[in-house]
Amino acid sequence: PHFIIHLPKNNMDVCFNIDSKPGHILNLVSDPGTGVVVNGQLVGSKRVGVEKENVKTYFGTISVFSQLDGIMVTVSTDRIQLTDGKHNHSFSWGATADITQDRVKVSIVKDSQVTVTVDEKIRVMMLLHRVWKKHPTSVDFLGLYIPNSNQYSSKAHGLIGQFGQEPEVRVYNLHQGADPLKKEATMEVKGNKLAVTRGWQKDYRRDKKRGSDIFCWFIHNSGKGFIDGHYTTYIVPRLDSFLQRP
Amino acid sequence: GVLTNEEQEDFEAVQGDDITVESYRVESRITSRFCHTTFKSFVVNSGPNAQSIGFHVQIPKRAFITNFTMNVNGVTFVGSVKEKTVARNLYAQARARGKAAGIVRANSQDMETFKAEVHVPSGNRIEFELHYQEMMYRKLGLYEHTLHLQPGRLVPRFQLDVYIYEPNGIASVEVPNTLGEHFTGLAQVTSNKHKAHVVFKPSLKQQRKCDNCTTSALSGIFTVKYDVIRESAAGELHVSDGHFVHFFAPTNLSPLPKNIVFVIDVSGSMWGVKMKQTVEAMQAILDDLTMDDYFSIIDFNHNVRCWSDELVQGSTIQVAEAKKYIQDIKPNGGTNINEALLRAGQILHKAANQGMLNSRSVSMIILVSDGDPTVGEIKLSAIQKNVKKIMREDFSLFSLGIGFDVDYDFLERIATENRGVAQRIYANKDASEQLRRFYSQVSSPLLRKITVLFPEGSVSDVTQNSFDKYFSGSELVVAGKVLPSDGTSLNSFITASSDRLDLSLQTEADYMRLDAELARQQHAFTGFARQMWAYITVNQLLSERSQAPTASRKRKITQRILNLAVEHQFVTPLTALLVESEEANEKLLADSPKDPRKGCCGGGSGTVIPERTPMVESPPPWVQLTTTPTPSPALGPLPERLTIVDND
Repeated sequence: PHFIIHLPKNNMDVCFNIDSKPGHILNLVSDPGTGVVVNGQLVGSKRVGVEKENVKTYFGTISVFSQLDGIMVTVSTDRIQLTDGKHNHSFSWGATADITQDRVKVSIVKDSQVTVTVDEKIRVMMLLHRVWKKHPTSVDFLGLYIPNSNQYSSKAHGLIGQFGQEPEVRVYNLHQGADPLKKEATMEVKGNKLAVTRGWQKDYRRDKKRGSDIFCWFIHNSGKGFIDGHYTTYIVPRLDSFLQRP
Repeated sequence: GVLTNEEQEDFEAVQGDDITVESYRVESRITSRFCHTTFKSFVVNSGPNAQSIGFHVQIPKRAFITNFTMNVNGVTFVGSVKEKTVARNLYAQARARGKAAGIVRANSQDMETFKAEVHVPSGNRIEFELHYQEMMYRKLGLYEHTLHLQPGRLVPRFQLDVYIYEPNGIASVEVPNTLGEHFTGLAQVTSNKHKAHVVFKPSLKQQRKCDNCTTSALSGIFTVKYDVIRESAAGELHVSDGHFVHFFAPTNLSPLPKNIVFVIDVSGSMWGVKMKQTVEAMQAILDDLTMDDYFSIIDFNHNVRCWSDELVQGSTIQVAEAKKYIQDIKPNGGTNINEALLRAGQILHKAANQGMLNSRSVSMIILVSDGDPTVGEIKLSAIQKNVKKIMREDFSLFSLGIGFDVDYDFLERIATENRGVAQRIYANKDASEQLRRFYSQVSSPLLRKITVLFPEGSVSDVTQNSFDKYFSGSELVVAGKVLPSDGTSLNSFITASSDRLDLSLQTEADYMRLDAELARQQHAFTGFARQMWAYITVNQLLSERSQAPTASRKRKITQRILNLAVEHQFVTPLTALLVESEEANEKLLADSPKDPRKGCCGGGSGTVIPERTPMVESPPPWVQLTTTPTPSPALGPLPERLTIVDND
């Protein structure tokens, strides 16, 4: 999946790809302070012939777990499930619905999006992308949108959660790249100097078909240097797992 | 239609010297859970003399007859639904002129019998056609459509068709063989996403009891079970013909915890099979309780005993003790329903006051009784008042009446008045299984306080739209009229609460799409929404009428029912079907049957004509004949043999 991180103080967007394996669960937000964790499980595109190397990955399932409430919301491209220990309630994408349990609110917009809100402080929105069922390679997937206004604790981490506290970023040495349409530059962030490329990614919230372009500085090698550590350290065993930090 | 050569041969083969049934056709068209059924038969008097030919059909009690027509040698009799008194007067006038014959409907268990008989000269041909409509109620996850087949004799052209059209798709269709081994594999089902067609067309050979038999093996109930695809938790909203129907049956929700007080009649009349079967059922029901549930048991005859004075948790130990207690009950004595129900209410109150009841749990009393009160308060209206007084808004009463010695209307009244339902349990059938099935229907409450709302100014005449509970496997249905609008779609909003959830759901339906789709369907029942709305409204009004507190309120409700029944052509307890010949000078009247408890009818026997001329030979159940030769005209008036089933 593609990640776009909006950095309001620096007034820029930074993007990177993480191509892990289908089935892997990536920790996106892990906040022991508020007891909220957001994880995403990858699904692969359909494989064509023997080109196994070219399998793309997307988020097929995204979970939001509120530890204090003991409630987990699992959003997949098929269903939306609410689990609280022994109870399990399941909803389809076929109806617009608002479901409230304790501090957790789930708002489903028919065949379009789900927003999970925990205690009015943390909000996660998932956008459903349906593809043609007989498409040779594409599969249904979820887009994930997490606002910067979320009120995490200072303990928040995760591939996205770590940017709740915005790092200082400096971009300089802007120059022409190998691709004449894409400029290159050097980015200084978290004590690292990274070669970055100007590119764009899509935000599908307003136009789910075509999306709108978000221009961003692209970090190569799965966000290496921009994210803390290696992306594989964000792989967690279960959908309700918090990130274990050394 | 004209018989094919093969059918003609069959016809000649079965043609006897009395009456020959040339064809027998049954057709049901189910569209969005509303069903229109037609029974049609051609009969020929093959005998040398005029004979009485009868047409008997068993119809479900919940169905409304909508029409009956008859053609006797070219003279057509057409039915029309009229207010009962109007129909009776017209009928009485015809009868006085000797131009009337009777049609009778009789109660028997969950079916009632429709009978029409007419005297027919030798060689004449009669065509009978009966129509009725009913709503399919979802129980335990399925809609069950039953057709009682009793052609009585071999029929060269026998065919049954059930056409199902469900706009949101059919999840499953099954035709369990309820007609017996003889007919195994004969029913054919074809289906696609939205449509299903069931055909049952046994040949003459297949109908014979044995290879050389001249009698038919075809007698029993034909059953079709199906369910629909439920893609949305908000249910299905169908708009057609200026009306809407909203079906709400969400799945995949966890059940709510229950607090149940079982109140079991152990009076002397329960002795024997009834008690044995009740004990059997209770053993299974108690096993179904979980640690989340709380319960107690009250058994009563003239005295009232509590197994436990307060609710206890449905743990394995408590359940085992309760089962032992039930096992040891020996029925005897009278029936003190009032005291037993009050005690049950007190147990729930006590639990509520002690804060034992989870605010989202469901509290219910399940009453099992087989007879009227004989001890303590025996006035039904007083018991009804007492029960209502003790039941809090969040308590429900479910009543099960075993056999026909119980005033089922009363049980139904106290149940519906207290947010529950009633069910009759037939003691001569597998009562234990019936009790268990009923319990299964109410043992998994999924939602509470369900309300279905529509934007202001978009609909009118909405049927009941707020419900106390929704049980797993059932379905809530709301119907109404769609008001003219500039918009293109109707929205509905549902709110409900579950175990710990508060739900708010929304769905919409296009005003035109379904009608356009129905117009393309050859076998759909167009106009289903209009009839379904009327069907639900009439049933609700009948229930309201039975609970009307004042005479003037009752009169107003009566008038509304009459208007609707006449407009939508339903034979209800307040209307009758007048069947007139084209010249309107010969008439038949079909009134609704009485409940066996209310007087005229022999409960369960299926016969309501005590002074009927004894039948000769061994007539098949629906084609009956007398040997009394009757001269023309075709419809021989025999006023002295007429019995009109009166009601209300």
